[in-house]
Amino acid sequence: MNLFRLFGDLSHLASILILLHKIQTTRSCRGISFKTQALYVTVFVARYLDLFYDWVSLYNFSMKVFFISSSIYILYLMKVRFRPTHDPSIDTFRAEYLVGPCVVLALIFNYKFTFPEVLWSFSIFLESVAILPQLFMLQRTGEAETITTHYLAALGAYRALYIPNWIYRYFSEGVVDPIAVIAGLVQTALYVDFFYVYFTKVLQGQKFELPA
Amino acid sequence: TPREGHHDEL
Repeated sequence: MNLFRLFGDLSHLASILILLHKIQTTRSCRGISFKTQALYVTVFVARYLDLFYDWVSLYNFSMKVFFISSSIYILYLMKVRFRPTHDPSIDTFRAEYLVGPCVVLALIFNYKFTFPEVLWSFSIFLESVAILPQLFMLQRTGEAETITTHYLAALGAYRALYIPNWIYRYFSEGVVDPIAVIAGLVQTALYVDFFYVYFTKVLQGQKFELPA
Repeated sequence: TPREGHHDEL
């Protein structure tokens, strides 16, 4: 564990708490892509099956349990509790175009051709693109509530912090995880446009609005 | 590469 990874994970944790806070206080999931959230559940379930057979640490275990349970809870909030506030007509990104290629990539690129390893690879590839329906929705509507942009910023920061973590681990442990690194770089790159608007507008006190 | 079957990152 190093500080980059710790702060990355905390930022990931914070992003989920921000999202829960947004849904609970506004009593609405307006502006949140159900597809992205459903993809995250898929990612966590596929990746954290090792919860049952591989012990890393109490920290690792608790985080995995939190990520799986909170992401499922968010789906419940969106589909059941605050269902009327979710508008599927603007959440139109075709998630199957993401899942299909990720399955294929995972079958080709994995550390061992076993069920858990292929699932792990699949989850890494899927996570890297899972935010696309959300970003697509943002692009479509052209604006977002400030709290939603904080959620995305925390999520993006988590990804960005994993990069110095890998550099650190390369020098301190000689460990490189090429699948995680390449997918992670792609994932972080997807946030570049968002961060540009976030830094130049939201953090200056303006509303998140994309130029028409 | 990481030890197979053991992924310590979240």
